[in-house]
Amino acid sequence: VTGKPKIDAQVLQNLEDILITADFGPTVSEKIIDALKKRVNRGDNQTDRLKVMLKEILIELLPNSSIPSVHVVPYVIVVVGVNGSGKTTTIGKLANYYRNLNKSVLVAAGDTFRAAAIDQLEVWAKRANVNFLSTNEGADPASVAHDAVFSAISKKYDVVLIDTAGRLQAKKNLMAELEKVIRVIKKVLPNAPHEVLLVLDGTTGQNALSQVDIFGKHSGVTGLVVTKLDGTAKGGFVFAIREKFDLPIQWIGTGEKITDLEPFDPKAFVDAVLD
Amino acid sequence: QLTNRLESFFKKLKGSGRLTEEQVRETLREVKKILLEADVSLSVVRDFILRIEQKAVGQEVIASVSPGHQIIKIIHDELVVLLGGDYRTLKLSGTPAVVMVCGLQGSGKTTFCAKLALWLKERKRFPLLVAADVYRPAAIEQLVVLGEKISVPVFTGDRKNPLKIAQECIDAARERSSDVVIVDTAGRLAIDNQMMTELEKIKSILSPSDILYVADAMTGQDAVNTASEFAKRINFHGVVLTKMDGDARGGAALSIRHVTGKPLQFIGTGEKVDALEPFHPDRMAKRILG
Ligand SMILES: Nc1nc2c(ncn2[C@@H]2O[C@H](COP(=O)(O)OP(=O)(O)OP(=O)(O)O)[C@@H](O)[C@H]2O)c(=O)[nH]1
Ligand SMILES: Nc1nc2c(ncn2[C@@H]2O[C@H](COP(=O)(O)OP(=O)(O)OP(=O)(O)O)[C@@H](O)[C@H]2O)c(=O)[nH]1
Ligand SMILES: [Mg+2]
Ligand SMILES: [Mg+2]
Repeated sequence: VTGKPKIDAQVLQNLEDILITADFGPTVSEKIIDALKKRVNRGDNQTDRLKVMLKEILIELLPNSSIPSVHVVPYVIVVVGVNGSGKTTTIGKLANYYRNLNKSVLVAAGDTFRAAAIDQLEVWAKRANVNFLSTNEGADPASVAHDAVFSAISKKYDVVLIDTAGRLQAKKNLMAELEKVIRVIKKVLPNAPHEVLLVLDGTTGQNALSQVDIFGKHSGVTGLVVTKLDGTAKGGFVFAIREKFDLPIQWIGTGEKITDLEPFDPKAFVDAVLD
Repeated sequence: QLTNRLESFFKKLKGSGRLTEEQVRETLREVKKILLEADVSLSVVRDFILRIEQKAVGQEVIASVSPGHQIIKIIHDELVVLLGGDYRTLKLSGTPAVVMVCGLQGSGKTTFCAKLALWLKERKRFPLLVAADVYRPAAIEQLVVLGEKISVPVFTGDRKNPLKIAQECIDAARERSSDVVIVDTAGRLAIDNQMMTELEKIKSILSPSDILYVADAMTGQDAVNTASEFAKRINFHGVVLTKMDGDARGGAALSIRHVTGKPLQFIGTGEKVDALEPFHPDRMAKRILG
């Protein structure tokens, strides 16, 4: 007797539902379940075995974790993303991470717009025990970025972390402002910024794709951070993102404390989605 | 967008007497995908599709309209009914009236508190903002700065204990002759038992006439989980959907409304303190359908 065994349609539907409710999106979920159907062999039609195979498929779709090394000094990281996604908090965590690697770190308050944004970042800089650069509220964010990189070069900082104001990607003028920040950094230091991290809120749905697309076009995103994965959201949009963009996922945010930052681990991420 | 997607569909569906089960089901298969892409939660999509099936099958086909377009009209109208329904304005009862604002981290609560204060001030009320988020760095300062911008007083109390701040803010309102108190709380996870218990305690101290759950319009499938947990533990009165000036489809609006039964009352349409509008079900329905 040859041929593929019939898989219980309900079992497959249940697995597809898990992907959909994890924010994979309906099209990506369907594609992954089709891939699972193609892989199934005799004796594979048990739910547990199917789950194992599904995990393998998902892990294969994800990039390996890869925190880039600080290979040039000063190493300039710009953090971007939509309002409230967790940029400022993530910078606090990153500053702490690099400080613990014995790097000299400068944190720059590039959000000159939102109420108390500068104060908020200053608290984080103090907690991470790193240096802080700011100007007055309402100043041009590009000038803060300029001063930060200039200061980093002259004072020989290892790492510069530049915060930016939250902005919705649909706002053309705000995306133009971000382009200018990147351009000004390039002028001061030709190969900078060395990283542009797009911070994605883990509770986001399919809009995450538009964020990666448009922030990518206007600021040259080099890597992703997914925050708030300590809640019930699964962040499955990363699979939809992987389909269209080859971007590494550097970090995940797992809470509001300075230590709540973990390097992205594809296996742990997939386990969290399916278990 | 919806009509573009379904145009090819409509060519196949030929009008004749009554909408058949097959015509409706085929259309709904496509609508299911559209709603999921718009971030409506799966369980809500399934309930919604069932309702449409019941309404659409056997309906008289309107002579001048294609069956597909007719089904779309049924869908749009049903969405408007679900999103709207029992409209609720702010109750604002009590002297002073108390509004408590809550939700997940970063959803836009602090900004909304300032927007609501300005809104009420423009309607001849005397609001007092209360900074009960003692956790987030510079959260109190954020509300103080916003209060200064709109010339609304901000009560900060001991800046340490949210329960004490809640206890003292009512007297503070009376001392200043404020007739509405708007209490900003820290963002918190629905599954964080300690923080949800704190919120329950703040609620019992304040006895607010209006508890508003502030949610981000770009929230995905998780909207049902967090909203239902907040509804279960806090029993909020209404919902605010923020960041509606973005391009997120906002399916979370339907998810939250359907799973909690609470009305959608306001939308945030920008970062500025005047960017607040009442919720419009028909506009939201069109946005979700794309
Ligand atoms: N639970 C949890 N909360 C987080 C995480 N990351 C950030 N937050 C919280 O999310 C909220 C927003 O964080 P911010 O760092 O202010 O976000 P932002 O992107 O800088 O916001 P804007 O500058 O206003 O655009 C704060 O309450 C943070 O404590 C995370 O990984 N888990
Ligand atoms: N574009 C836009 N931005 C908004 C809107 N509402 C709030 N924001 C922005 O979203 C970000 C988060 O707003 P907050 O008011 O700090 O959010 P929060 O819920 O108080 O955050 P936590 O206290 O950390 O939980 C800020 O950058 C706000 O300016 C809105 O309707 N549209
Ligand atoms: Mg910030
Ligand atoms: Mg707040």
